[in-house]
Formats: sequence, C-alpha cells, structure tokens
Amino acid sequence: TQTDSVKDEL
Amino acid sequence: MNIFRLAGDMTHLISVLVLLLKIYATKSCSGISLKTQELYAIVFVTRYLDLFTDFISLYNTVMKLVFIGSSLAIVWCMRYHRVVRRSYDRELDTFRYWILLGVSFILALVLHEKFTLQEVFWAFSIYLEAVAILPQLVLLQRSGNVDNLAGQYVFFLGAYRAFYILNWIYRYLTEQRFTRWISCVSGLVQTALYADFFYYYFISWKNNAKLQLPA
Repeated sequence: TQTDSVKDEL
Repeated sequence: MNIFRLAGDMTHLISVLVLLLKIYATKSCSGISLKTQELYAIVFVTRYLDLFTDFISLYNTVMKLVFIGSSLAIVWCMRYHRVVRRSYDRELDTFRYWILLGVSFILALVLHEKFTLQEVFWAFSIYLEAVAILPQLVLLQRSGNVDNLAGQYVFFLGAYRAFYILNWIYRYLTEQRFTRWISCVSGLVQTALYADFFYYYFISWKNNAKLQLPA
C-alpha cells in the first residue's frame, strides 16, 4: 500500500 | 491535484517570476532580502531531497527543478552579479537568521513524521519556510517605501500558502487517510505572518497609494 508519507505536494 | 493546489503552485511560480523580472529588468535588488532568498534556497534543497528517488509526476519534477534553480539563481545574482549586488540593502538586511535555522532544525528533530534523514529534513524545510519571510518583512519595514515589484513579490509569496491551506482542507474532506498536521500548522503560521502585510497592501491598493509599512 502506498504510504501516505509520499510527499506529492511541492 | 486539485484547483486550490494548482492555484497555489501557480501563485508561487508567479512570485518567483516577479522577483526574477524585477532583478533582470531593473538590474536592482533593492528592497529584497538576501537572507530570505537564502532561507528559501535551503527550504527547497532540503525539501526536494527525493527529487531523484521518488518520481511523482512530470509536473512535480519540473516545478521542483524550477524552484530550486530560481532560488539559487537569485541568491547568486544578489551575491555576485556585479551590477545587481550594488543595490543590495546590506545594512538593512541584518535579521539574525541563524536563529530561524537553529529553531527549525531542533523542532524538526523533535517533531517529524518518521525519524529518517529525508523526513527530518522535510519537516525542517516546512518549519523553515513558515518563518523564512521574516527577514524580508523586517527589511520592507526598515526601507519604508516599498517598490511595486517587491510588494507584489511578497504578496504572491504569501497568497500561495493561503491557497495550500484551502487545498489541505479540501483533501482532508475528500481523502480518508489524508493528514498533514506538520504542513497545515506551519502553513497557518506562515500565512498569519503575512496578515499585517496583506492589510497594509490592501489599504495601499484601495487608496491607490504607495505601500507604506509602519516602521
């Protein structure tokens, strides 16, 4: 599962 | 991606373009704080450590490169460009920003999502960005008259994080597992620091007068 800590925001 | 975040990123990009325009068009950086520019360069370098490891999207990668490249270019210009550097208000830009760096780093060591190098530096960049504008706001108050481009630069820089707050609210409402407390709280503090600037900016815009910040 993709951990939500992946920073997709700038 | 949602409209609030896109608006925030575009506003942030506009603030960088306005600053680049001011420096290249007028060959002057009067009214711009080199310390704030250096803090922003540190913010982007420490926040985008995942630039070469995590590929989110072409947009994400391109924007990261633009922000890192422009902030370093502006710092280089203000320090070494033989014409621009002469207009730097060295004696007014005296904010002791080591305090901001130290406090942000200590806070990042205590408050972070995971205790890894990347996450601690990410949290550091979030806390640092919240206070990075302080040298610039102090410089504007000391230099009294604010030239249009410098004022517009600070205005757009403040507005972008306000859009991000709307983005976090939207994502919190639409995505079950979305929690970004570090970003949200820092973003609120960051935007609050602009509150008085926005007030005087609005007054000057309403009275069609020059922006005057009380000393």
